[in-house]
Amino acid sequence: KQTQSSIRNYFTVK
Amino acid sequence: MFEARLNNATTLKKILDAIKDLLNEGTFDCSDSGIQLQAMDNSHVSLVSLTLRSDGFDKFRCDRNLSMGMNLGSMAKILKCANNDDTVTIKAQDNADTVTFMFESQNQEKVSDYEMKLMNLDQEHLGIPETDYSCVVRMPAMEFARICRDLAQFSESVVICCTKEGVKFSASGDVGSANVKLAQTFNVDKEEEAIVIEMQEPVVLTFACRYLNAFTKATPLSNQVQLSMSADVPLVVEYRIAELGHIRYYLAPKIED
Repeated sequence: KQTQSSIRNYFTVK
Repeated sequence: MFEARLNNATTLKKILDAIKDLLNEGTFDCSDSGIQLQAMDNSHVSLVSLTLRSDGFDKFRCDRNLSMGMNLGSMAKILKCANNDDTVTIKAQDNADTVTFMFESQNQEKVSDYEMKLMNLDQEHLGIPETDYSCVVRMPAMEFARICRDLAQFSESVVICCTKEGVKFSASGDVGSANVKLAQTFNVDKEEEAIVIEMQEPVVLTFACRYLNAFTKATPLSNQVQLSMSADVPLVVEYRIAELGHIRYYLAPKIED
């Protein structure tokens, strides 16, 4: 089963 | 004072069409180098990054850095009022709370202006690291749009598998399964018809069709689309906007539970 990850997990908040 | 002019409203209409399904609003950051917009969609699965260079405009003036938060639905309503061959000028005073769109017909006989209220958007700005991608695929934008549309009928997600031989898009669901394989092209007459694959390492990644289909709204902007992929990082779908800049969409992959 696959789930959708959030884009925020990959980029840092400036 | 900020003023940016394009001799043809079509480009701006296409740019808005390419982002308005994903974003309800966005902040246009203006500086003397141009206009930038970066925003996540509502569900924080994808990120839109738009860059328009000042030298691509027919006139560009930006005395002070300016961030203009705009409701994109309202902006779309305004741009609908422009004819495709109208000249469009976007204007704002420093520290203004409104922006003005001025449309001029080619023969200068009709001039209209629309003032829109700006919004204070508290949007997160994300730092996107420089990445060397394992696979970079360039292909006709229409072909990519067609594949995304076709495969979305079979599943919510599409698996993209890229090797030296080619790129394969697969979807499987209740109806059955679908596979579309594209081989790298050699000796094509037209550059825009080429399929080029630059591969360091093969990748297999799964993405939501819904977002890929939303990205393909940018197809009218460019003949070619570029897909950049590495294991376990977001896919980058890039459309170049001729002589003006680019629009990049970042999409988080689907991961095993």
